[in-house]
Amino acid sequence: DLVIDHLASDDQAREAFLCRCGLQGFLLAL
Amino acid sequence: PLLTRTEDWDALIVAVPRVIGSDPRAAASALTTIREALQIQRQNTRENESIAAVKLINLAETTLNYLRDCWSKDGVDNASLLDRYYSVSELLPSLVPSPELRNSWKAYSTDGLAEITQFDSYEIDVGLISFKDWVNLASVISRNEPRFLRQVGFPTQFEAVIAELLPKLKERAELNFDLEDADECRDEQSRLDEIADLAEEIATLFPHFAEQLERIAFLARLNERRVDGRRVYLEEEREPDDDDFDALRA
Repeated sequence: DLVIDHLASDDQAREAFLCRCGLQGFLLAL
Repeated sequence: PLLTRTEDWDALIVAVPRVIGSDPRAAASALTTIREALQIQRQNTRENESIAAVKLINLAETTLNYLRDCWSKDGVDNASLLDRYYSVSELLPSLVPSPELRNSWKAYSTDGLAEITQFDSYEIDVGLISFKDWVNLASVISRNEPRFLRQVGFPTQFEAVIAELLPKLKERAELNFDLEDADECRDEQSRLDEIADLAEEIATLFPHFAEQLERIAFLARLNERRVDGRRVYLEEEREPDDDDFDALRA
């Protein structure tokens, strides 16, 4: 939850995460 | 919360090849999740015009296009993945084309049909693994892209080889093995179940043989009941292991 809160509030970090994510990140985002 | 701006969606869409390459189960999981997301979006009609709705469709199309390119070149990974591909495509406003199926069909047919000639009805192990894969692939294609099957002459061109399998499969469905313990019975029950399921699936693809195949499925299920009786008998008759029995009694 802390990581998601952080990513939700930081546009650049979120974009970088989504751009590099593997399966788990993809499922989490959707 | 991770997909708030257009840029977030674009970043996720760019990541599709990376995601699919990241894990052997990735394509299946990604397709399942995209399908669920599209279904939820369909229920919320008010959100149909939102950026998220447009981008979700974009994401689905990108994923299908990527998989189609991979499969057209290297062949489809498996029938269930192809089925998921078609089920996502149905939820999109414009249908994406089917993957090129010729290479996959050729590979699955060669391996699957070769197993029929090797199939030994007196062997306890049924095998027929590649054959089942071929049947599953044919089922998925017949539900989603029947034009392709007509193009390769299915089912007529394959009737001779199926006719060769039928008597052997019937023989195996009726066979009584000497099963000495309950575990052996359970294994044989699941093999007979598989034979029945396989016969029923072939019956839907080959209407010409449907009656014979339904009969085989019936015989396999009948035999499965017989083995179940044997299992119950063996479990009731089984002498408890002496040490365990004494310990329990104590």
